[in-house]
Amino acid sequence: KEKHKILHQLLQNSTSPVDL
Amino acid sequence: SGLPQKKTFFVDAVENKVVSLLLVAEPESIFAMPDPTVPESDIKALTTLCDLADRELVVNIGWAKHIPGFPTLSLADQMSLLQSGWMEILILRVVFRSLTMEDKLVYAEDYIMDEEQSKLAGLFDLNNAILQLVKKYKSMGLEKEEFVLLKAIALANSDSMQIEDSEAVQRLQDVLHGALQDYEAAHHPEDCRRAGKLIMTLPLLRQTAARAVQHFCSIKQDGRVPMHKLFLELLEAKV
Repeated sequence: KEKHKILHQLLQNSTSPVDL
Repeated sequence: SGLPQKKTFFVDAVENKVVSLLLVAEPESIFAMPDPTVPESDIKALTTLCDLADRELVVNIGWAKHIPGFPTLSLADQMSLLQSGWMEILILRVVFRSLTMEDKLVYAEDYIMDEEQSKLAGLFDLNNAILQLVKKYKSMGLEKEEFVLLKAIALANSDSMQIEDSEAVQRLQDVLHGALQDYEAAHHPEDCRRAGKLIMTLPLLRQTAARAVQHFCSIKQDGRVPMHKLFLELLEAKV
């Protein structure tokens, strides 16, 4: 799961997508 | 005589709910914005496409969270479905945007590739495979409602090997499949096989997506095209 940090972050973030 | 009426009402109510939620969740198309200061080349075309894909992926992850039932899956299962199905979603969106075109792929409103541009970018074979899907949906007259349902079905049916709660994923598939059947019963009663015909286009989508992933993996290995983190992360999930 550690390998898929951005996908994990984006799914957890319920408001706006994280600033990449 | 009240019963059939009631049944029609029920079918419409159920179908409308899933379809209308998906229509509302459908992301706006985004722009490719190729750098005007860089001369045209295969590297420039691929850089533009990889950048576009990365931004599309962010938007599509937001979209997935609006699929009825998807957010109730465990975070791990949501990740697994997206890791398996992301390229199918990207391709289906390009295909739908290209339905009004003749032998051209609308990667974005400002990035439409014809045969010559495809050859220049080394994407002739891949784009031809995508055009085969366009041809198929054109001949069926694919509607936006069917497109949003198929896209959600492709994600729910992405056959990840890592699913923890396969019953929950099955329930999601059933809800979406049911919505497609109800939609077709209400809108295409003349063709009782239309839902099945649409589902039968999914193997070609899977095959085309696998081809695209393979192609972009070799571009990644080549190392000449810059790629953003999310796109890289999902490409790596496929290896």
